[in-house]
Amino acid sequence: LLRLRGVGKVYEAGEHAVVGLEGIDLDIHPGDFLAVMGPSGSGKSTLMNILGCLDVPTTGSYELKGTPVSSLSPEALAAIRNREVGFIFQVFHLLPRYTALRNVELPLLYAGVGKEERAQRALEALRAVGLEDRKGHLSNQLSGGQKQKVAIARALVNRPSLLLADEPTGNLDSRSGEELMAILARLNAEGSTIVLVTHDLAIARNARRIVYIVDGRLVTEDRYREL
Amino acid sequence: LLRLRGVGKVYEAGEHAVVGLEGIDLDIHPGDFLAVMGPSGSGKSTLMNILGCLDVPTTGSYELKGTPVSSLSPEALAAIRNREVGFIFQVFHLLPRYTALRNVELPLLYAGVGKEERAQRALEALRAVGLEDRKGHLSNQLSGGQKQKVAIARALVNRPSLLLADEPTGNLDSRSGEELMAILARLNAEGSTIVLVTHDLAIARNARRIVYIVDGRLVTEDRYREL
Ligand SMILES: Nc1ncnc2c1ncn2[C@@H]1O[C@H](COP(=O)(O)OP(=O)(O)OP(=O)(O)O)[C@@H](O)[C@H]1O
Ligand SMILES: Nc1ncnc2c1ncn2[C@@H]1O[C@H](COP(=O)(O)OP(=O)(O)OP(=O)(O)O)[C@@H](O)[C@H]1O
Ligand SMILES: [Mg+2]
Ligand SMILES: [Mg+2]
Repeated sequence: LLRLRGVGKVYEAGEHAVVGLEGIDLDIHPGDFLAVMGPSGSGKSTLMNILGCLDVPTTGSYELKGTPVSSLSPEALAAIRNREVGFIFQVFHLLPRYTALRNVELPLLYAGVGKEERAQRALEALRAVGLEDRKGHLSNQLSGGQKQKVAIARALVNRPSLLLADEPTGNLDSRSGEELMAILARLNAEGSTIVLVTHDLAIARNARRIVYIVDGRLVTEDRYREL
Repeated sequence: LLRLRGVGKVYEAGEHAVVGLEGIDLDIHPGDFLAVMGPSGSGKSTLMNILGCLDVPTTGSYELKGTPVSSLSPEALAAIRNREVGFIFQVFHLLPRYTALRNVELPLLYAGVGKEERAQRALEALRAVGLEDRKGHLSNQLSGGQKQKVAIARALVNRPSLLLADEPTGNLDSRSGEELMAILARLNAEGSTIVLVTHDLAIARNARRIVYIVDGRLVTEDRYREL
């Protein structure tokens, strides 16, 4: 499904260059459930942005179902992002002056889903994360954990074939974290591919396998544990 | 130092009222190190905003060193906030187009500290969280954990007598979490009062005592554990 070969990402920040990722070779198969762990600043979100077609590598290639992403037009890329990929961002990225319901409807709006079905499916997604009673709250009228749950509902509402979850439990109490992992397990059982970034080993263990990133490179578990 | 009596907070959200907090009686002594735990949406950030004079209770009273906060002028309140209180927000609130260094300098700017001393103390604070080499990055050029560390450095740079940390480790790897707890332990040993909201029991145990909030009320540990 997803194949990264020699992928690197270099950022410019002021006068110096920062290596975000280096020499990444990674295969992710359909239906995979992969956890990504690594220290702060190691490149995990950078990897997720590339997987989700939100950013492009500086070097190397990324193939999605055999097609090099670099050969796709901006429209084709946008289409993939909107229909195939669900993204739970590390810093939520909700629209502050829109309600929880509106925020969750957004991917359905992009997918051209009709008004009534949209509202109904968005409500179901909010119900799945226990926030039906907050549907009318503006997203800046929600607690931190509630914002994270709305971000989760939004990522799931399109039943994406690829779900990218970047530290989705950082602001959740342990019970909500478990509830989320149950949702992800069910989604994976139904065939979705899941990539989950987390600092929490207990959360990572819900995945089928774990990869480790240190200083922009994939490393063995032993190397990661040495730190 | 801080005394809450019968404190309540009601929010208006659309047509219905939401109870954020209810009947809070709490004493926090100088040099205390208090952890606050509770489920998502239980009222922890609401409590922190009131303690930090960023919001006012709808009912009850809040006294700071014997002075009712409700009797203070806006200028006096702002003065207390800027000089006495350090706040690590749950969602960072950094200025995205300013560098890490500028962001950390901000409280010193409000406190009227001169240009050279400001830059030097901000750099020291960044060094304390291991981010000296990111000082020139704009805050939107930082990883999630790095943003959280800049937010931490900013809260500490004024050596506040009251530090309010709202889920400061949510985006940090466990090692960075331990480093932060060492910083807080040192600050507390030097006399600062610390209130720390966290979902992580391992983090909460670094405090001297723990209080629990469920549905806006302070409850016993047993009640919290029942959930
Ligand atoms: N500005 C607001 N307007 C309306 N309701 C609000 C507002 N801010 C918070 N609330 C509601 O008040 C309750 C308490 O919110 P608070 O942010 O204090 O929770 P919390 O304990 O910090 O949760 P979390 O662990 O998720 O951060 C929540 O149910 C939330 O929906
Ligand atoms: N837009 C940017 N410009 C410059 N440097 C950046 C940018 N985004 C990230 N970086 C740098 O690239 C490195 C990797 O960042 P990334 O966000 O991928 O880390 P991460 O593993 O997700 O960290 P965390 O666990 O803290 O979220 C970091 O050192 C960061 O400072
Ligand atoms: Mg990240
Ligand atoms: Mg909160």
